[in-house]
Amino acid sequence: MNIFRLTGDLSHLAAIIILLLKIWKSRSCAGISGKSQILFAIVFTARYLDLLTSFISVYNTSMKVIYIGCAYATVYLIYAKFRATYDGNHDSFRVEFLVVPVGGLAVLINHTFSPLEILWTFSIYLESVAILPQLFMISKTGEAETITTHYLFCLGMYRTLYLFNWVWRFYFEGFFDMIAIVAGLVQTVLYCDFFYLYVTKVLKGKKLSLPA
Amino acid sequence: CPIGAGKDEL
Repeated sequence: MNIFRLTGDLSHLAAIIILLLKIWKSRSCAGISGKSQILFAIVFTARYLDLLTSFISVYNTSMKVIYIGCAYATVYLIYAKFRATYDGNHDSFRVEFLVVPVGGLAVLINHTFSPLEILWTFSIYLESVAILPQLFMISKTGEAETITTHYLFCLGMYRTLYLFNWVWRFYFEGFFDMIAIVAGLVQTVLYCDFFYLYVTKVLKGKKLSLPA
Repeated sequence: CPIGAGKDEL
């Protein structure tokens, strides 16, 4: 555990909580892509199946349980409790174009050809692109609520901080995981455009709106 | 260098 890893995890946790609170307090999931949230629920489920097979630490187990629980709670709020506020017409990204190629890639490129390992690899690949339906939705409507941009910023920062964590671990522990690193780089690159808008607009007090 | 899945990570 190093400072980048810890702040990365906390940033991830903050993102998840911000989104849950935003939906809960406003009683609305307007502007939120339900498809991205379903993908994140799939990501956590596929990755944390090792909860059943191995124990690493209390920290590790509790974070995994919290992430999974919050992911399903978010999906429940969007598709059940506040379904009437869900903007399905603008959430039109075709997720099969992500899930199918990512599934194929996980079968082809993995560390070990075993069910749990392939599911872990699948979750790593899927996470790297799971935000695309959300970014697509924002580009389609041309705007995002400020609280939604804080969510996206924390979520993007989490993997960016993990990149620093992997550099750290490579130098001090000789540890690296090529699958996680490449996917983490892809994931971070997808946020670059958003990071630019966040810094130049949202942090200066303006609402995030895109030119038509 | 050890290469392996970072299962201690989240």
